[in-house]
Amino acid sequence: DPHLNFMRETMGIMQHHDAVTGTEKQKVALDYAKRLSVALRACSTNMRSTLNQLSSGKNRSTAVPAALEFKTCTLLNISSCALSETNTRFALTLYNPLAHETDEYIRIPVADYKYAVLDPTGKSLPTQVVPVPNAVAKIKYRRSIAQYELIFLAAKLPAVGYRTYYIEKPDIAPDDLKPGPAPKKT
Amino acid sequence: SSLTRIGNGNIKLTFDTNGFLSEVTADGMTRQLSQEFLYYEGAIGNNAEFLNRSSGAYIFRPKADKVFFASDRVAIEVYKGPLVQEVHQKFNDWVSQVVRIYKQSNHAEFEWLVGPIPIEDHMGKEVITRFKSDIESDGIFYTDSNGREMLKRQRNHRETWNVKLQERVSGNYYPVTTKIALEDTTARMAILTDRAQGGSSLQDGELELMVHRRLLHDDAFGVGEALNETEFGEGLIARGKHHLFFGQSDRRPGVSLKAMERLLQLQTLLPAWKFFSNMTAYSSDQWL
Repeated sequence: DPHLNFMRETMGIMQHHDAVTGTEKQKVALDYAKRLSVALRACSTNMRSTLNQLSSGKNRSTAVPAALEFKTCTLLNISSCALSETNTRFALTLYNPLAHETDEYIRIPVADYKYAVLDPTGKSLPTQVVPVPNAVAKIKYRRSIAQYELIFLAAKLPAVGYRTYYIEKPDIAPDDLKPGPAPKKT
Repeated sequence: SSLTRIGNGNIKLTFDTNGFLSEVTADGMTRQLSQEFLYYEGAIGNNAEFLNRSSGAYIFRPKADKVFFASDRVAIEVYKGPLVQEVHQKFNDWVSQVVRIYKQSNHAEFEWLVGPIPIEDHMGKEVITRFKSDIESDGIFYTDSNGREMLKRQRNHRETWNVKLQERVSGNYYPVTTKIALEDTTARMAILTDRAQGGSSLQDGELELMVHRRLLHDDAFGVGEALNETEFGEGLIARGKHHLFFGQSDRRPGVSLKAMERLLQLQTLLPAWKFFSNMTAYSSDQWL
């Protein structure tokens, strides 16, 4: 409850007209950002706990730990995520907050261009890798080794439900996956 | 052909030899459509006079109706694959964009990146993206009301009094929370935003949205500082997305462009939440 209450209070503060319109002073804007960040971090504990309860089926393999980490990457808006960039194997859980089934193209920042994506049934999905745009890669204060974005279609995400995808970098993969620009036209 | 094309069976975009968008093909028709980045210079006023205030956090007020081009030539790179086709555009050192069309989508995505806005010339700047089509909108366009109903707007007009605008640009700007659109009897163009922005249609067939602003003077409405984001030294960089829908204005009920816009509006503002778990120690079989 204290975690949720901090988020509730923060969302209350965000109703102020200066927060809605962006007419707050710069220092206040920074404080708003800090409060939102802290609140989100606090609530990630609740989300992790909930997702672990939902995902702990009775047939669960004993090889997988009882409680998994479920990390949010708040810098995805600048194509940066420490976990997906530095790990050769990771799982991505997608929660659909809408009240209807959706299809969504997912973009994940990665350091290489050779990845395989498995859906919840173990089926390999078509993927594509494109380079992170030059202008984004060159942002001075962006600390990221992601050079590419891995794209796949998360189909039929259930209404107010979730699906988990397994992403791994295979030991051997063909070089022709490397994305290159089409020849320039003149 | 020297033209660059990306697209799928639903929508196709053509880029001219200078790298600018020039044409859209969707819904059984091909129409002229350009898109570019421009900026207004912010007004510097005398804040002691109510009618002569500077452009600032509360008010958008260009120095003149004049608009400046961010670039007249765009460097582009094209990436085509099985899931998405992308054109990476560089307009100048502080404006770039990726235009993409996914395999199964019926719209185009414009992911813009603007900033840090240069101020070495001591001029505040308010950057816009402008889509220009040949749709005969006759001064009418639509903006949403907090993501709910669409409100009809008429250029240089107010519903309940005779207006004579002294400031033609800002006087025609309206809040856009999620969508701005225009149409004529044959075609419709709508742009969905990922955040609240200001927008307008200053010429028939045109839609413009303000994406970023950096101003050097307080507008004296209360905040007491310029919208300059000096805490970050060089100024902020903003990144965001616009979704472009183009098609026939009148279609069969149930499959209308407006219905598709509404669905994407929900998906844009409430996308799937992403949670990452480290699986280094577990194979895909163990994970399954």
